[in-house]
Amino acid sequence: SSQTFREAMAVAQHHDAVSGTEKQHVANDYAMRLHAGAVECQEVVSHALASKMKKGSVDPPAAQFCSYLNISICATTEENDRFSVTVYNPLARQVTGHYLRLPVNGQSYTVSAPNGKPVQTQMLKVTAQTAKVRGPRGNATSELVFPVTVEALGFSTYLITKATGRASRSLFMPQVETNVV
Amino acid sequence: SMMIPQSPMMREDTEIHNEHLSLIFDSTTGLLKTITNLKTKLILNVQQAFHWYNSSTGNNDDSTQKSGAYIFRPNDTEPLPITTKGSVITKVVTGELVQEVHQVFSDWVTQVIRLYAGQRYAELEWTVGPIPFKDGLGKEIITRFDSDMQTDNKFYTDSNGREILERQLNHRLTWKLNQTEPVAGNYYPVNSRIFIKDKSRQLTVLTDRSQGGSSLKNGSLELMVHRRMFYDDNFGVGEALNESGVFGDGLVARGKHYLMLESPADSSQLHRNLGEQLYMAPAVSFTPNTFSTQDWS
Repeated sequence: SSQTFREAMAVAQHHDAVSGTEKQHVANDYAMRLHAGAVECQEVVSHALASKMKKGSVDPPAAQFCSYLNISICATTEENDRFSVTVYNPLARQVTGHYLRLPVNGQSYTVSAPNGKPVQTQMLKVTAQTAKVRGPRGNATSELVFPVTVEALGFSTYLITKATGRASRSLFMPQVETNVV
Repeated sequence: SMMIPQSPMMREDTEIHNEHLSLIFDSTTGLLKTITNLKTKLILNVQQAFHWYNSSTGNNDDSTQKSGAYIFRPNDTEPLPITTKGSVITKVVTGELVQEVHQVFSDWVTQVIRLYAGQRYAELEWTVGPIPFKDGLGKEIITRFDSDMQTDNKFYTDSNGREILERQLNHRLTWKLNQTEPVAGNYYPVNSRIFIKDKSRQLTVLTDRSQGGSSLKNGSLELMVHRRMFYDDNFGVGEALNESGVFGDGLVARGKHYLMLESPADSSQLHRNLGEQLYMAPAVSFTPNTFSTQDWS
């Protein structure tokens, strides 16, 4: 796609853009500009991944991005029982043991690595503090945690499926949660 | 691996560990107490907690300089602790991939400390805000690590995105300093990392954003994570740094600190390696999927 070669940028270098040394309406303006740049970057990444994944006449679905994973918000992972996660590694060396934390609403999930093998997972409850911070913007009850491995300057796609029944619970690693009063 | 307090009389310390690090939390306060590098057998006695500096509103005879958007100027050299009654630990989660200790310091300061399997660092995810404003006191919130290291009043920052520079308390390399601001005058920009070290140990903290940081006494390391104040500092912005945020009661900031305890000889390579992984982290995208694994392949 020609769009892959467009120069997208979301960088603001003036100290006003990052440090709070600006009036509030200027802060709002910087936030808007950074958001516009980030969305443009996401479009470029989406086109690039699609061009790599395309097989024959089958177009892969457009990539979606989640900017609020730090407060457990991601519509795609919350609302779908089956979804894929594509992880692109910009480093010129393999990355192993990088952990993803995805907001979900199910109790148990199976995760398949690019080679089809199951991946160890752990489920954690979304904390009350996170729920308070995100307000009405999301409603995930849990976070799905699993490690990913990505080759240098490459991408890996993991397939995630909400588990039904007991068969897939073997991947649900045991954990102990202790509430201390 | 985890000892759970049973009653006030039988409380024991809480520990989480992976194959590289062990973190021990005090039974009474719930604060981080000891870090052990299980591979190198390095042990650091360190307390980590949140404090706040009360912002100056302009009480200096020579100037009426207030703390504001441009200026960090606390009205005292000692920050006030942010504490709760009893232990700050509210929850401990153990599992094979990640172990977590959840801490609540106040209504507006919480933290989750994590150890992921296989990782050589501890992750401290702090959530600060909305900073209370009804008392009218400007607040500059810091996280502080107080350790038993003898650091000779020196610390190191990667200021300005350039090489790591040695900083010495109340000292400038190229001129004789008349220090009039004992706290702010020793604060330096931290773009990605700050560390302190002695002969055998180095405590390195990587940040996920630029922050101000310092070491105001031996073995101590602090980073400012959030601030809110009610006076303009007269440097041109014409507004106090008092953002109300989307919900109207103030901004909530959430970020991460990555903590490493290694020997000074090993640390340089390790924190650079980790820095690359953090600052050029894998980019994640999602798609709803209707394919089986085989069809996808």
